[in-house]
Amino acid sequence: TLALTPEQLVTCIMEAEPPEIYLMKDLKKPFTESSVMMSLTNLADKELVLMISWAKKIPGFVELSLSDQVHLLECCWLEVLMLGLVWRSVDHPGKLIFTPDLKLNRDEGSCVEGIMEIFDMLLAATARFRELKLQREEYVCLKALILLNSNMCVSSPESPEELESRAKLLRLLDAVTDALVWAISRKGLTFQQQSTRLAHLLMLLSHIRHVSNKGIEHLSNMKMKNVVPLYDLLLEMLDANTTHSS
Amino acid sequence: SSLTERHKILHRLLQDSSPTEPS
Repeated sequence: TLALTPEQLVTCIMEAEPPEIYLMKDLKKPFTESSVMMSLTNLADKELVLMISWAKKIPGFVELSLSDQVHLLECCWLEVLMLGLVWRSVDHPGKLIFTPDLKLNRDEGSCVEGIMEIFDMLLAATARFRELKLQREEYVCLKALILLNSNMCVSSPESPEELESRAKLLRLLDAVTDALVWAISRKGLTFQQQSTRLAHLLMLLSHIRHVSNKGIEHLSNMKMKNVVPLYDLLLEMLDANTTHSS
Repeated sequence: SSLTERHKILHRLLQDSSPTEPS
């Protein structure tokens, strides 16, 4: 990873992007709590498989310890899904583009208890990224940063293997930060404007973390109320999150 | 349960050398 220039790293991260995904099942009107949640969880399950493949393609990720790889993905999966959703929706004010065949406006979430609050936060984040005219190169770097930064304050390494993996992770985080700085520098801004843009983009990640936490809470409630059966991988990722927080 | 038991699918997909695709 250290041998790559920021530009080369951005190229690698762009190439790691998952393919466009389709739901392939029409969500029929009238929407119900169960049908909307079924579509959203079905999509999340498909996207999780692609996310693991994406993470493995980020230079240096598979050199981390398996335990770090697992923890990073467990901590950030919903943030990564949500940033992807925000990116797909950035040119569609007022709509959330889950897939090309599943586009919802905020009111269409009203049949699912508690989801409109989350839709509104996602739409607000999308509007902010629209204002900032987020570029694709910046988006892919931000998504990689979410992954690499996700468990920084959760686990503290103890064994030599864990310490080595943590050192690699920190180097990787620096490299992706440099890649983001490079992506911002291409826009012809002054140095001052570049620093401000970097701060604005990174500050939005705390908003994404907040919405993700709300989303985890919501999905746990839906699971407890048996609104929707959860698929194996999604269930595993949700359980990991609720175990960490409890 | 051990970490590996709790995260069977995630472990399998991470360790699988072939490209992961949706089932």
